[in-house]
Amino acid sequence: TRWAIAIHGGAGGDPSKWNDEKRSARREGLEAALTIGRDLLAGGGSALDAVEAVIRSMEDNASFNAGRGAVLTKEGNAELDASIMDGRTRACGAIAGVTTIKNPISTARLVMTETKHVLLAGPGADAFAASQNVPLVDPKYFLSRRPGRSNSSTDTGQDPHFG
Amino acid sequence: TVGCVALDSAGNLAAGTSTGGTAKKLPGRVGDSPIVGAGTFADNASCAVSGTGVGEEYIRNAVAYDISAQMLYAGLSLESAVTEVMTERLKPGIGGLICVSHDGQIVMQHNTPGMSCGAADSGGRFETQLVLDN
Repeated sequence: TRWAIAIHGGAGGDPSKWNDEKRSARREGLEAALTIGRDLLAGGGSALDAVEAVIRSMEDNASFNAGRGAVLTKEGNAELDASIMDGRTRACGAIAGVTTIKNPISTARLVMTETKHVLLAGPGADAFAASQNVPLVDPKYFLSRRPGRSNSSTDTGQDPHFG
Repeated sequence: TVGCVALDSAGNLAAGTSTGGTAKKLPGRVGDSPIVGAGTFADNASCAVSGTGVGEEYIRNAVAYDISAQMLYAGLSLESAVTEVMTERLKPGIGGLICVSHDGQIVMQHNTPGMSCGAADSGGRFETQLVLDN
């Protein structure tokens, strides 16, 4: 096998209990993300670039519990985590508990490449992202109102997402 | 949670995971996604791993690293290592894993009612599933 890729959009919920709209949105999101990764790898792109691009796609899609559409804390906020690791060198980067970073996976990669650290958390991680000029958003951005979203009250009550 | 593992045509592996955590979680709670070795791991000598599930269990069992270690130290195949973790180490209903080995084998397993996932490779495979038949 010259190249290979696998993706997941989360475990825990029972798809048999989803309505058609949610099933369709989730499947379309998976296919879009996988297509991005396949095309990158088939074109000779790196595994690291493929991983980042695929995850960015799912972070931007409110059907998944990451980025826009993420589930909410007890206080009603989105606190996001992400990590990335390069198998060539075992270099890695991660962020935890961030609230304003549009694409956490890309900032995790910047932690890996632009600092000597592995994990930045909370306001410090948000500040690091700002210093790197990555896209920041109002925390309300994560509170998607799109049908099939992950952070709807229906989902949180009947179809829990796992971390 | 979302995740991706990949092997490129240069033989390099990478893994990534991103999440909002658990619904109605305690503010400040951190799961396995940002914990390298728990929810994410990659080593060109073995495999790349991304997990989804009850993060605390992935942290306690160092799941992602453990799969790589079983391949390196015990000589297990990727599939055997993943199966051991998912069926022997983790309790039912805890979560799922996607992995790709250094030679391009893809393994995806879960012990929850569902796991949205997909796989593609240079042999023409391209598939997505809402319910994976383990």
